[in-house]
Amino acid sequence: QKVVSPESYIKHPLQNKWALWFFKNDKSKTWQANLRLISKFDTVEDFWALYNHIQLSSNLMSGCDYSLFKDGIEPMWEDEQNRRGGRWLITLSKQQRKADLDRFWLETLLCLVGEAFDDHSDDVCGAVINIRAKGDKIAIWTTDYENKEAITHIGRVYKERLGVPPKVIIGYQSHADTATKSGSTTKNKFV
Amino acid sequence: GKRQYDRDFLLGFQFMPACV
Repeated sequence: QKVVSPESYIKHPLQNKWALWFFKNDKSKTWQANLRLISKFDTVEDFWALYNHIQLSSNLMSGCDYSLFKDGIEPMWEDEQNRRGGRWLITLSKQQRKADLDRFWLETLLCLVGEAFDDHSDDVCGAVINIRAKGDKIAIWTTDYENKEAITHIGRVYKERLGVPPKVIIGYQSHADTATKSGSTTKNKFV
Repeated sequence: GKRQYDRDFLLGFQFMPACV
């Protein structure tokens, strides 16, 4: 009789269970009504089954978002885990939609499900990609905008994983500042 | 400890036949 190694039939469990959300901008509905949970997963294999099944971000219509959050955290500022949090924001030029967008988003997903930020991965709530005509955005959301150590570690690792050149500055902004901003830019808490 | 997976390990599973 042949002995089959467990490697070949046991899925690889992730540290966390994750939920993928989709937002489609329909102006006749409320913001919350436009937000839909697609699916949850907690293994490497199920992550790929979902990722391979859905549209690439670059194929989505303008106004759409994907969000990947830890199970139990909703992809909105109001969630208890996000209220005092913020985000590392990557803003992309229009040219980058073709060159970088899908690659950056997949790398972001792999950072999350692979727990790339070591012990500081506990501070991660999720990530969001916004498809917008004026320029796409990708962000990693963390739970506490005052946790400088976690935020700077996450920012350094993330920037390196994306291959963003050292001379390019990325900013971390609190959701409270983003929600109450008056102009089009939010002040950075960290860079 | 944490269940950490690096990018190459994760990418290695993208086109594996599905588990049943």
